[in-house]
Amino acid sequence: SGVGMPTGSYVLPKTVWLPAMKAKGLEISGTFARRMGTIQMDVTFTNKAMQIMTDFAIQFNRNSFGLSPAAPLQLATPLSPNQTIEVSLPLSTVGPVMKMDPLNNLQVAVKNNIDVFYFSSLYPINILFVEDGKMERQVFLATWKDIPSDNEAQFQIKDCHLNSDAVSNKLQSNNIFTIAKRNVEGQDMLYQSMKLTNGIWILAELRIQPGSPNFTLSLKCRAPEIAQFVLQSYEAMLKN
Amino acid sequence: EIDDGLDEAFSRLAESRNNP
Repeated sequence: SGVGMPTGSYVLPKTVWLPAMKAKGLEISGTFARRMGTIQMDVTFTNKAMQIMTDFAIQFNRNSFGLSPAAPLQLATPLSPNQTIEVSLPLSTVGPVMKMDPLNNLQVAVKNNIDVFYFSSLYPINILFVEDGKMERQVFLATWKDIPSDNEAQFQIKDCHLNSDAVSNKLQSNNIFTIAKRNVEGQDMLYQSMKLTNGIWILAELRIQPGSPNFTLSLKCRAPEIAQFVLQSYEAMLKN
Repeated sequence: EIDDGLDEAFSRLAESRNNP
């Protein structure tokens, strides 16, 4: 399972992005996190070659949300054979934008003294959920009404054993804010909002039937292609 | 929370979603 940070936001476990055999002995694994309003790329570099590695640098291809390193990649020392170094690279969202397929795809180039290597990684969209994503209740009601039902996506979230208060708390620590909660015929209906770094709002209705582990998530957004990535984030947060 | 007159509106939304 993932590592809980002090803020309580969910971080996926690191996965291997670049195996050593594809990068002349350099292995890169990593994950993405949002901590105190800053997006970070947590990267582990392992030298599985027989020579020392120096002169590291990193560059991103343009991507859907303008993710870009906010500082140069700095490894404190050269990487000796069999050595591992962990780095947290702060990211900004003001880099060049180009819509990627899938939307959350990030193409990365890493250089060292041996060569330049390329890999792709998929970031969870919740790293883009900003801290001021709580929509005014009146605006929520108007926006919900305004977005046509064709733009509504509905999903089932299965095997989730949390009550609605636990769900609200868990989501809030990931910048998904519950604006209203209603109980209708025994079901809890949570109305929630979140906002992406590029200003796109996402409105959600989460139905929880007491005693049932299956939730219904309805999402309304003016950019409906985002919905499936929001679902992935809900599932990761609620099941970890 | 301050009653801003929207409580009823959310109740209506929830009701309508449950019985479309």
